[in-house]
Amino acid sequence: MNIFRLTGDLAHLIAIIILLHKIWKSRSCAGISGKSQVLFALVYTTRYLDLVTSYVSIYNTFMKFVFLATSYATIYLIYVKFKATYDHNHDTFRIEFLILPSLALALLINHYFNFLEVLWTFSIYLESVAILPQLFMVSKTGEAESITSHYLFALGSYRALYILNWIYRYATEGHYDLIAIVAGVVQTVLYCDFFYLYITKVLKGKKLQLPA
Amino acid sequence: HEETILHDEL
Repeated sequence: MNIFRLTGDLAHLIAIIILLHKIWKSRSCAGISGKSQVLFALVYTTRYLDLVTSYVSIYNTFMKFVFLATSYATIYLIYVKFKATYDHNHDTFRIEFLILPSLALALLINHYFNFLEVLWTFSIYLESVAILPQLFMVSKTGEAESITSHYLFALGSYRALYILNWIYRYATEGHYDLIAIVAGVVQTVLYCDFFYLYITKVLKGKKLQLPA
Repeated sequence: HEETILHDEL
């Protein structure tokens, strides 16, 4: 474990808590893409199946349960509890165009062709594009509430910090995982446009307006 | 040449 990965996990946890708190407090999921949340739940479910087969550390196990529980809780809030506030009209990204190619790629490019490893690889590829429905929704509505942009900033930062972690691990342990690195770079690049707007606008108190 | 990798990252 290193400071980059620790702050990365913290940023990830903060993002999830910001979102849950926003939906719970405002009792509304307006502006939130339920489809991205479904993709995240699919990412954690397929990635953390190894909870039953291997043990890394109490931290690792605890965080996996937290991510699984919070992602399903968020889906419950969006599709069940506050489903009246769910914005069907703007959350229209075809997620099958993200799931199927990720699965196909995971079957073709992986470290080992066995069940858990292919699912892990699928979760890595899917996570890199899981935010697209949310970014698409923000661009369709043309704007995002500032709390939603804080959520996106924290979520985007988590994988950017993981890139620093991978550099650090390669430099100190000679350890690297190309699949995770390439997907992580793609994932972070997808946020760049948003990062620019967040830093130039939201931090100056303006509303986040994405060119529709 | 183990068939399973221990993924230690979240």
